[in-house]
Amino acid sequence: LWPMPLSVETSPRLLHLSPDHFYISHDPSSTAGPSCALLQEAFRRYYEYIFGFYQWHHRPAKFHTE
Amino acid sequence: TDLQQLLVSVVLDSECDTYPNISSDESYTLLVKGPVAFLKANRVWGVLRGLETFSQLIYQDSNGAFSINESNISDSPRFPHRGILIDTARHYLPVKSILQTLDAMAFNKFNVLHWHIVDDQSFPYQSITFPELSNKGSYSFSHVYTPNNVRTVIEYARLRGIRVIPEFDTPGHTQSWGKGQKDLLTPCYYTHQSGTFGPINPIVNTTYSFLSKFFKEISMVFPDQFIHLGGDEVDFTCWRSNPDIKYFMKQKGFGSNFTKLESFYIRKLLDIISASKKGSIVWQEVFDNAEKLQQGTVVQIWQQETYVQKLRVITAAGFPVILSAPWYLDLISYGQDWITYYTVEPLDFGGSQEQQQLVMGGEACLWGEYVDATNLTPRLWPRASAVGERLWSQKEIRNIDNAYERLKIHRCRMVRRKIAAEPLFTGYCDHENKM
Repeated sequence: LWPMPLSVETSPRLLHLSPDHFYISHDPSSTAGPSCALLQEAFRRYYEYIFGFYQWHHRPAKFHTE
Repeated sequence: TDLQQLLVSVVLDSECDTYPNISSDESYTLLVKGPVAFLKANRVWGVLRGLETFSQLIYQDSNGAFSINESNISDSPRFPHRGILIDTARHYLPVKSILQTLDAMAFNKFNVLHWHIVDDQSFPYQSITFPELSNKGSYSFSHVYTPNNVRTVIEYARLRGIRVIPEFDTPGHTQSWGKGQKDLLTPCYYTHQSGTFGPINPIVNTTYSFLSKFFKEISMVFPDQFIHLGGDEVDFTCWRSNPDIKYFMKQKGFGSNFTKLESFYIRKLLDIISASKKGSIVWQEVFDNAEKLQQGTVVQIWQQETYVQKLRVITAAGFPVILSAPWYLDLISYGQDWITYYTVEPLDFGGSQEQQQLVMGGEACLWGEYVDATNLTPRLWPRASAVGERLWSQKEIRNIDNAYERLKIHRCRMVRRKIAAEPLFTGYCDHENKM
């Protein structure tokens, strides 16, 4: 990680992610929802950083809406 | 086990539609546990920082599979002002380069773009009130930042939680201003009127009516609470040669002390900025030369030889400071100079706790003489990353070997994200296997 966060605990337990079955979304309790363009744009950006541009444009439509 | 979702929650008023400011809350917590990870922050600014961290936790193995370790992270920055200074006057930078710099800043959790937008060499800022400033003062009609360009940069920065603070340095470093604004600069006399002009003329009322109108526009165009007013490296030779200035000095009782004249000018300018309900940032000479500086003025330290002493003196006088002196990235040396930047400790100046609290943070500076769009990015990164960790992470995070291992991976991550960051030393990036 860079820069190093204030406190980090990591476990050796690994989780796998698949570009087609992973999405970033708003918690229903959040004060910011899908109308927050700043976050919507950030979700899109970071999905691309993680999985690459190709996957964002080729993922199933339901993920776009979610 | 799979991770299927990152659920993002903002707890307080999200501030989604506002601009970040010096008090913005960037803290967040991140819990990664299958099948759902949780990112929680008080404001959207913390979410942005948390998303960056989350993205850094995920890695791709040689088979192309994406993985993440279960993790629990709690984070907030050490200093609230973490800036990059770029200079778009000595060399023009296309908007695209500025936007790319903002991307890299977000990867390193910087939150201030100090935009030194004009200088002696050119005036690319296109003013609505005084269009002749850029019409006559820019390198060419295309080497300008239109109102639309400026808005683009500000919004792009906002979306990444980055403030944009413009610097309009006066009364020195204003040669380019004189081309489009008649009688703004001081006529110099070397035996007779030489046809050359010096710093802004501080003794005529027209100067201050110009500055009032100009900074009224600036305070509306740039949403940040602060404007950087420069105030450094004022050359008194021209003022000293001008008979009208000498007469004014005598009338005011300044004797032959031109720092008093500079101070007179700066005081009036600070009043103009206060009238626009904005705060002022100035370079350290303004503090050095002022008899009395308005409380709350932020002082930026740039002179390298004496910065530790200056930190002590300026904070003892009760002024907030921004530290740049140890992070002049335009100074190139052989080898791993990131270590020099990394090992600086901003609070090691012997000040009391109250004095230390006045250190708002710092800025890595890349002046424009030797950089343009061809080499800005590799000169900045990953050297600026070293400054980034110093300003974000805790004081104890300073082990060079550990930093090297993390920074070389971070450098490759930046390259993968299209930031042409220079290598730290020997080695390679994993993604090169797929190229």
